[in-house]
Amino acid sequence: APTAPPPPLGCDDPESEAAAEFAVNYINGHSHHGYKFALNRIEQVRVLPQGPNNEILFLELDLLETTCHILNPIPLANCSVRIFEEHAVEGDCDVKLQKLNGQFSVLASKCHSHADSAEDVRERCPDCPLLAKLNDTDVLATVSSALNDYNSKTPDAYLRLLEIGRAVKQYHPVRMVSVEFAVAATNCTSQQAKDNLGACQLLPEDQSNFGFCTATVVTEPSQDFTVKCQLYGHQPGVTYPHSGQDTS
Amino acid sequence: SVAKRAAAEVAQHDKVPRPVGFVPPPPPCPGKIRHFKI
Repeated sequence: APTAPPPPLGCDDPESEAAAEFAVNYINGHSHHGYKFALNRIEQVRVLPQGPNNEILFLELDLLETTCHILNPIPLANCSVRIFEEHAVEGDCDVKLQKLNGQFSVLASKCHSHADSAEDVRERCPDCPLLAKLNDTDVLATVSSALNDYNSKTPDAYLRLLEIGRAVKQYHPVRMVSVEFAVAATNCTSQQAKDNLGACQLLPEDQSNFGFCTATVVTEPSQDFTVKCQLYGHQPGVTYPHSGQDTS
Repeated sequence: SVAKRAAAEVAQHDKVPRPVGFVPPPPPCPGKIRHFKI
């Protein structure tokens, strides 16, 4: 008599969780933009046995954006999921993996991310700032001011903008714009950049310094402007096009 | 009838109380939410 098929794999079974962890690391490792994502829930898992010690797994994963930019070298385990009040972003991923002799490999993956709805945020947190479009005029102006301010006060390598990661705007009880953006060091000092910006190029990959900046501009009820930048150091295997947008 | 008696026995059998401390297994999917659902 044929043996009974094994019970279906549950979403919280250790094998499912191991596969999901592998898939999330793969997804983050193959992304060069935005933020790292962390596992929030395994929505579905299906297993197709292929033979002895060989199976195909299909995973549906629900991820949440963390506060770590994808260039940030710290491990995902040390990254905090962005809290609901910061207007969370969710990622939905379909992943096809193979488990051969106990080793996972990703055969295919497809992800879509979307921000929580403004209505959802408003309902639970009426005064929380909402995500703004990255090409919003106020956002671009804030990034430009922040980078110029940082470069003018820092004699070291002149930093260029790689990408704007996120931006939020708030109108009440304070009027403010808050932005986050990734930067890369160039082969110029700030003074050299002031003299001939066109000659400043991103450092070659083996010397490159990436970093991440946050800036907030408050205009009401009183004016305030803060900029903070953190340089990560060299990130092997990560390249950005040298034609990156520059706000200067 | 035989059919009715059999059905009644099955119904009675289903009413056997669960042992004390019995926790029904969770549904296999979806899994637990680790942070929050949006």
